[in-house]
Amino acid sequence: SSFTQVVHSAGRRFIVSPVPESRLKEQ
Amino acid sequence: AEDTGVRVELAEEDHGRKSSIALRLWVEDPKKLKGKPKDNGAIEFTFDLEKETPDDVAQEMIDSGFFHESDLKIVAKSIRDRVALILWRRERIWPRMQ
Repeated sequence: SSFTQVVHSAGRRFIVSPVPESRLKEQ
Repeated sequence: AEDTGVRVELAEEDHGRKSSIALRLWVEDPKKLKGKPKDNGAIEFTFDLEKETPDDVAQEMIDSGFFHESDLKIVAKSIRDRVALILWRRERIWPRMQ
């Protein structure tokens, strides 16, 4: 799957997933 | 709220009851950031509206390598603006519950 998870030392989990193209402003 | 180039949205329905809520943050316009963000994925995390501050999360995102230290203020402000909107909306819709 294209999800990756990063857990910070303070315990908070960050789950990274692709941003839908439609939500990215034109570059 | 001013457009910081960093977008923060609710990652779940808010029913006004829970103090911790899922948020999703991503970079809409990397040109507005001082440092180069690691990648333009959406970062989902849980935030406790009562116990935590946006600066806590912004610092943890920098510690985790998502953003450059010089973007701490922009990331914290983006989260703060969304949290303020969530609290304002909760006051409006569920005044007695707050």
